[in-house]
Amino acid sequence: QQIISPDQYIKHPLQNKWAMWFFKNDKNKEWTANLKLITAFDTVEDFWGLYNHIQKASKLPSGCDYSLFKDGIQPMWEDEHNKNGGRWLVNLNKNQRQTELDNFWLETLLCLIGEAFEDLTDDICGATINIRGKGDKLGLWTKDARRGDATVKIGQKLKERLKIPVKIAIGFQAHSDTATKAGSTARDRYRV
Amino acid sequence: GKKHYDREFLLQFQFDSAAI
Repeated sequence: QQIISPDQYIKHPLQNKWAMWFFKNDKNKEWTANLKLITAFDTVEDFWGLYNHIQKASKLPSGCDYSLFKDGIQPMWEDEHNKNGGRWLVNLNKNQRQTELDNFWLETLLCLIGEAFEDLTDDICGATINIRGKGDKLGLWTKDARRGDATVKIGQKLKERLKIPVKIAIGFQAHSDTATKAGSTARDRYRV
Repeated sequence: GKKHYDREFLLQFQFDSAAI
């Protein structure tokens, strides 16, 4: 009779439950109708089961997004958890879709589910990858744009984990600034 | 307890999940 060790059948629980969302741009539908919840998971094994099963971000058509948010937070500014928050934004140029995009996104997912932000986990809402013809964007969303020290520490950790060169700055914008700034981009509240 | 997992720990399960 074969003896199975507990490691072989007990999944590794995550600190938080996370929900993966998919957005597909269909101009004939309302924005919210284009946003679909794929699934929620709370173990390491279920994360990989999902990740290995879905299309890589670099293979998505232009106009699509993936988002990973804590369960109960919708990936939109209007959500109660996001409305006072903002995002660290990493802009990718066209060449980086082939070379960096999938690595950046996976690394960000591992930061979220592995709680890389440690005691600042309560500041974290989720992350989004936007696939766009004019340049893809990675955003790490936090819940309160006024929390300067925490926000800067989160940005530094993200930059370190993505191995973004020190000389390349990334910026953080409050959603309230982005929402009211039609056309051009909002000013950065913080940079690292 | 807090469940903080580093990237190497998480990555080792990437290709185990199909069996579970």
